[in-house]
Amino acid sequence: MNIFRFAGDLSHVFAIIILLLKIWKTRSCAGISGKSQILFAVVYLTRYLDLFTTYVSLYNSVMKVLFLATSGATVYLMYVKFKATYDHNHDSFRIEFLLVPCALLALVINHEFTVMEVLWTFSIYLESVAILPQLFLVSRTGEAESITSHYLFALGSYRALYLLNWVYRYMVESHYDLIAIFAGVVQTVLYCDFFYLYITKVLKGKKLQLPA
Amino acid sequence: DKDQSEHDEL
Repeated sequence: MNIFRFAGDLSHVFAIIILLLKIWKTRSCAGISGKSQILFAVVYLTRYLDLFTTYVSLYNSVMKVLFLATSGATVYLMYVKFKATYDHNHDSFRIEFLLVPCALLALVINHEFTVMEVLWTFSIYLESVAILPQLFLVSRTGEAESITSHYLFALGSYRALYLLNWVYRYMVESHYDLIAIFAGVVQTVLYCDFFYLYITKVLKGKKLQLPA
Repeated sequence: DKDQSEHDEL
């Protein structure tokens, strides 16, 4: 554990808490892509199956349970409790276009051809693109509430901090994982446009609005 | 070098 990874994990937890609080306090999930939230739930379910097979540390196990529980809660709030506020019409990204290529890629490029390892690889690939329905929703409506922008910034920062973690681990521990690094770079790049808008608009107190 | 399929990150 190094400072970059810990900061990344904190940023990830922070993002999830912001999202849950936003939905709970406003009693609404307007502006949030349910499809991205379903993809994240699939990511955690397929990655954290190793809760039952491999013990790394109490910290890791607690975080895994936390991510599973909070993503389940988010999907529940969006599709059951506050279903009426869910923005179906704008959330029209076809997730099979992400699920199928990630599954095929995981079957072909993985560290080891076992069920657990292919599922882990699938979850890494899927996580890298799982935000696309959310970014698509923002681009369709042309704007995002500030709280949604803060959520996206914290979520994007998490993988960017992990990139620093991987650089650190390569230099200090000679440890690297090409699949995680490649997917992490893709994931971070997808947020770049958003980061730019966040820094130039939201941090200056303006609403995130895309040029018409 | 660690085994690449040992995942100790989240």
